This record gives sequence, structure tokens and C-alpha cells, in this order.
Amino acid sequence: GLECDGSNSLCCRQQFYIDFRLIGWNDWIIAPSGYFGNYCEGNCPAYMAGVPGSASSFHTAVVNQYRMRGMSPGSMNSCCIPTKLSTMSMLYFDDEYNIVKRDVPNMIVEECGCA
Amino acid sequence: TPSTSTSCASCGLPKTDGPADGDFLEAVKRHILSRLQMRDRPNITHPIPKAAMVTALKKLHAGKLREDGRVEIPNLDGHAAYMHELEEETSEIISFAETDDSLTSKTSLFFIISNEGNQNLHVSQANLWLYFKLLPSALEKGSRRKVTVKVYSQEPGVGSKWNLVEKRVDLKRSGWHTFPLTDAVQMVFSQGDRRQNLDVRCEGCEKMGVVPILVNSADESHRPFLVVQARVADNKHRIRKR
Repeated sequence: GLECDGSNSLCCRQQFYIDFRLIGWNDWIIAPSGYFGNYCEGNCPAYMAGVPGSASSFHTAVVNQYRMRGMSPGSMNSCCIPTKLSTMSMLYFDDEYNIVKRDVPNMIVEECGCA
Repeated sequence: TPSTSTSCASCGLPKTDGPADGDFLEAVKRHILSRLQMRDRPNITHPIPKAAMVTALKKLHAGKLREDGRVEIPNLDGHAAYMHELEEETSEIISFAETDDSLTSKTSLFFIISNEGNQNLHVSQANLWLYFKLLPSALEKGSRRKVTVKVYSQEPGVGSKWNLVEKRVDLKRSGWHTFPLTDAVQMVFSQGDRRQNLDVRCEGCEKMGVVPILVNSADESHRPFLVVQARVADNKHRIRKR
């Protein structure tokens, strides 16, 4: 997956970090101290769609199945989507002042690709 | 960028000059809250004792989590005397509320706290759990409903009672609230008794459309209960029962 660096407009991962202190959430979120709210942006030209490794998503698998059957969805646009997500462990207080530890799946976008 | 008619819902965001703008930040905040299954951020009105945090983190590292991932912190509402107690040194006795004809008031209930073997128990912590239900009419009266709950110890038949705990409760939705009763339960044990008679009064509940659920056969899942953490006072053996 590409990292967005402003040099081109291809599908890439834009990093976006939010410090919980700066938004005043550090009083109830104990850990971590911030969140990587990364997102995907950019264009997906035809040659980038379904590139193995960069977009090994379920969507890509479906499109490839159509292609193998000679039903290529030529008119289908390719999307810049998260292709790899990771879990984020959080330690925080809930409404009842319990300390809660939760592993939240698919919370952080690690990689983007075209599908 | 695909045209609107052919774009898919999962397409990435269009490139913007200022991704850290207010709307984006709000969207990320909402995303975090929704993933944590919360509507709003919790309202932390008083600082959390560091001892409580340390205890919780120790439990986390020791793997002493409940199935839902929560770590139980004793008495965070200002009674932090037992934070040093490790879980393996105490055991839990849970008793559900009962009522009978000797209790004259509808707000009266009692607990039979099992003490098999009549051991000399030391109560390290006891909390009464009460469920407060918001009536539909309460939802129309604004978002904050503050009521005062008083829990009395009551002598059955005699009618004399004294205040054990008084707590101001801020209700945003229906839910459980705890009331510390450590000293009262310890007194019951020290007298060799097993029965704890209580009378629960709520000031402002009726006006605010709030109903404290007491013993009600139609609402068993919200029956009040008492959680007692205790250990044998003389030899500190664990009491293996619930």
C-alpha cells in the first residue's frame, strides 16, 4: 500500500493522528494516548484494480471471479478502500466508573488499495 | 474520482486541504464512541483515585478480567479504603433481596447473607445494587434527572430506622447504581446475625419519572442484590462460596 505524501493522486493511506489530550478525552480514556484515524484517499485507475498484495480484499476476489467467468464488469469503478485493518486495545472508564479494557477489531487502517 | 452515480459507498474520502477540520474530527469521535458502544463520552465528574487505577492495571496484567472485559474497582465513589485488597484474598457473597409480611412498607426489603459454618467474617466491602428505571414520561423532561436515594436500616415490626447511606444519583438512562453498605453488613456479622433489613427511599423519583426497582415478581432481572466481599477474620482462609 502507498502512503500519501502529496506527490501523486493515487490511492494511498493518509495518516491522521488524534491526541486525546488535545480533544479533552484523556480524562476517560486511560490508554492509548491517541488514535490513528487513518483513512484512504486517491484515485484508482484501471491498472491498479485488483493488484495482488495491494488490494487483496473480499471485493477484489469477487471482481476477479466475475473476470474469470468472462463477465468482466468493465463499467465497474474501482474504489480506494482499506485493505488491511488492525485491532486497537483501549483502556477507559465507562458511565459507571468501571475501568474497561476492550480490544476493538478493525479500528485502524493499516493499508489501502484499489478494489 | 468516480461520478456520484457510479461510486461505491466504501470509496475513500476525496482529497481535502484540511483533513483535521471540525467535521472530520467529530466523525472520528463518533466512530470511536460507536465502536465502544457508547452514545456519549462518559461524564467524569471527579478524579479517579490513583490507587484504583493501579489496582485495575494490576488486575489487567494478572489477567483477572471478567468475561465482558471489565475490571471491577471497589467503591470508586469516595470510599477507597479497600483498593489494596487483591482479588484472591477475598471472596464474594451475593444475596438477592426478599420481602415478607413483617415488612410494612413497600419500600422495605431484606437480605439473608449466607454464612455457612458461622465463621468470624470480616467484611472488606459491601455494596447494594439497585436498578432505576426511567419511565417514558421522564425522557420528555430533559436529559438530567438528579434524585436523592436514602437507604435505611430498619428493625422489623418496631419501626425504628436509621440512615445508612444517602447518595445523589444522576440518571441519564435506566441502569444499576451501587450504594456502599460495608459498615452495616459488618455490624450484622459481628452481631452473629444473618439478616439485613433495609428501607429504600428516593426523593425526587416520582417527580422525575424514575422508579427504583425493589422486590417485584414481574421484574426479576432487576431484583436488588447485595454483594459482600469477605474473608475469615482469624485465619484468613478463603470462603469458597457465592
